[in-house]
Amino acid sequence: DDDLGDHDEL
Amino acid sequence: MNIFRLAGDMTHLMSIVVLLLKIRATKSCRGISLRTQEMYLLVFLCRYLDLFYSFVSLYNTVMKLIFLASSAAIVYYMRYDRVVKQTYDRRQDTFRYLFLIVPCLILALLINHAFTLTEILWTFSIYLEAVAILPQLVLMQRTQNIDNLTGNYVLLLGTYRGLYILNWIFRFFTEPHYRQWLVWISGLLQTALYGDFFYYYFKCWKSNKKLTLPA
Repeated sequence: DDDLGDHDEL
Repeated sequence: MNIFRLAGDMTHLMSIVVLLLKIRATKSCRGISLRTQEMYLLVFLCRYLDLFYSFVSLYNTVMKLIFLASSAAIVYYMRYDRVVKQTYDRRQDTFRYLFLIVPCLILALLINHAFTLTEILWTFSIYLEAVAILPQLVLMQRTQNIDNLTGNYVLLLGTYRGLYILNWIFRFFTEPHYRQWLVWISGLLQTALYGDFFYYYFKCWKSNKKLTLPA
């Protein structure tokens, strides 16, 4: 699930 | 960053500028739901906690700070500005926000990507943003006199959500690891809530009538 942590949207 | 995402962020920013303009220039917040605005502030406060521990880009940081500051300013004006607060439709804006906040919090505790404080608060902010427009929509149904700035404010907010969906579709096909179903479902619901508004907005616009939403 490494892709779930980066909340790059606002 | 793709064009839909940038356009979405800019539309979001414009919606806030329109609202602040309405409040500052006309010294009035008539037709604006304080409950919706307070929930947006809560959304940003919960979502942007990562300002303290992660850095995505300068753009990202600056936008987060702008959203936090502007939404706090709006709530401040509506609650405490001597002139503006007198124009607030207190008796019409009666939506119980706990009915939205509590279920969103429970849902965030049950359905999240990781059971950590920041992740749960982030998830809560996603759920709450999806429904935070409801008091505003209800208020507009009650007040038959919707001014242009208020109508445009909601139109811009709805457009921002629509553009974010295009952004997700784009990311889905271009970024193999981009699978945020939790965000998508909430986002689709949120955009659907604007459906009615959009319909009547363009209907009134086409026939050159003043915007009204049927009760």
